[in-house]
Amino acid sequence: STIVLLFEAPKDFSFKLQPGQPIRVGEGLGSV
Amino acid sequence: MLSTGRSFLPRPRPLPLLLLTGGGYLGYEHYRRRGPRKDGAPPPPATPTQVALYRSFPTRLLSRTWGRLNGVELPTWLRKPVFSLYIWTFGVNMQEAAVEDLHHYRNLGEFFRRRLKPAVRPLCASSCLISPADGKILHFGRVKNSEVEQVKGVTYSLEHFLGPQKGRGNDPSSFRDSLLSSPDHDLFHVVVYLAPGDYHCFHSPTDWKVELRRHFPGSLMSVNPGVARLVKELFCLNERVALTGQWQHGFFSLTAVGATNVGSIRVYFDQELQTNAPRYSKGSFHDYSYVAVDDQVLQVAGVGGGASVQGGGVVLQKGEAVGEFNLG
Repeated sequence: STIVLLFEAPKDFSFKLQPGQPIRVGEGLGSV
Repeated sequence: MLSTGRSFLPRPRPLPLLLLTGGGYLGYEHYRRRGPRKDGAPPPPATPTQVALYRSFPTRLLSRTWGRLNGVELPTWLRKPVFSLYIWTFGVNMQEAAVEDLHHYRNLGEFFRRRLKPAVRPLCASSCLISPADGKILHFGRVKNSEVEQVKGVTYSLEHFLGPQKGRGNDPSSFRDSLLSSPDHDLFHVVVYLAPGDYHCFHSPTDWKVELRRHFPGSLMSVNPGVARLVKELFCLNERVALTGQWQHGFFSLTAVGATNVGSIRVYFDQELQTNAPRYSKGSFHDYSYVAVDDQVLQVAGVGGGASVQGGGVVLQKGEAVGEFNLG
């Protein structure tokens, strides 16, 4: 199963992620 | 048998034959494509014929059968060996489970829906957006030209994925632009893949208000990263539930995409939602608005958990449990 998030954000929104990295509920995905 | 005149040869059965030959062919193709490539390039996506062949498998029927099988109550003595095998195969961390005693779970379906101990998933306070689920980041980034990447280089149409938007009419701007509330904003996406051993509830990734639920009945192909690399538009073909609304920066959506083994999706505040039902018409979708038009709408919405309905939709807090995936 998969969860897809699609969202609007200011252009300077930045992700704190690496492709393929394991993640858990509550861990930060990104911020403005 | 000879005396009764019956043949030793079994009667031909087309469905298992199709499954065996088709599965064998796809397996061979997958193996051939995944073979070492001298240029290091990723394997090319499957052809439309290969995707059509895969889609012709009765994945929905298989999924529901799998679900029913896993709903059968196991005798107490069998629970520990069965669940231990599952834990060992998929690397489940039972130390995090709210109930560690395997005898407590009556069947694999219940075990799959296990809850976690409180406080084992602290919420990141410095991020306005947190992960809604345990899993692996399949892909993320900025959405360009109304095409979203499910994995690097394999895309799907944003419009097919979310369906037509209300009030758009003959708007000449791109679908992506029509979702944005400000020219200073962009559209972003994140894909989280949940493996069979992961905790399968999903939580609210931010503070937001859900206005609409759109249920797309569809195929139930595997969504594992290998298949996502091969099947273009996989997320538009599979059964899914899209929750859309608003957050502090404008448009926001969370979509739960089903798969063969995990075919049904539950949303705690929506008792009306029924997924992976036998009746299915390709390309259809069913909307349910949480925006109160009158009192009747609020009554049938069936709000549960910590969510609350206000005049403009269902208000969700960051980290709040929203729903779960179920076997079959």
